[in-house]
Amino acid sequence: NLVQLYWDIILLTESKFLLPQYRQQQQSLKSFQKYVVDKMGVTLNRMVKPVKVPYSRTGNLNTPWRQLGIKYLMVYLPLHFKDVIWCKCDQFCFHVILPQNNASSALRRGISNDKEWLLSLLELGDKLGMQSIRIYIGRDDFNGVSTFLRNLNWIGGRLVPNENRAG
Amino acid sequence: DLIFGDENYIILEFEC
Repeated sequence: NLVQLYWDIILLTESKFLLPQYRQQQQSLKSFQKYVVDKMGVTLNRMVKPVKVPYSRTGNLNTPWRQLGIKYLMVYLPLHFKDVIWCKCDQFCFHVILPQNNASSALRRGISNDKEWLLSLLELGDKLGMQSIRIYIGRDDFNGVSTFLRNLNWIGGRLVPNENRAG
Repeated sequence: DLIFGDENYIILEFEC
């Protein structure tokens, strides 16, 4: 049961990156599951025989979201988000997928009270020994995060360009 | 692989 729980967490976290048009297709979900299981095998091998990859802030290459995580976490910040926050860590980066359509009430009201949950996540990333944290905010929640984005420089964040999937 | 995408998200990065 514990192993099944781990797989569920991994699959649910990774499924947050499924494109909407594929979420309802049985065949796509099967290939998604196979993909994750196969890649997790590679990830486990890498953990047994670790290869050091240089960290770079300039590109996505070293910390792609598409690489499976080494650790998966369900984070719960009930004062700020109603839903569980799905997270994963690779070697350097703590990936946090904020619940869609469910941002904190403070965010929704546009009150600059984003610091608390951000600080909590930064502290957690630090505790986990991560160099950086990537926060994935649903585009359909853009209105809710506009205040947050306006203050980005002030809070020391930067926007990461989307991956060139065609490339 | 092509059924995954980060188009759904705005991605912000912070140093810990």
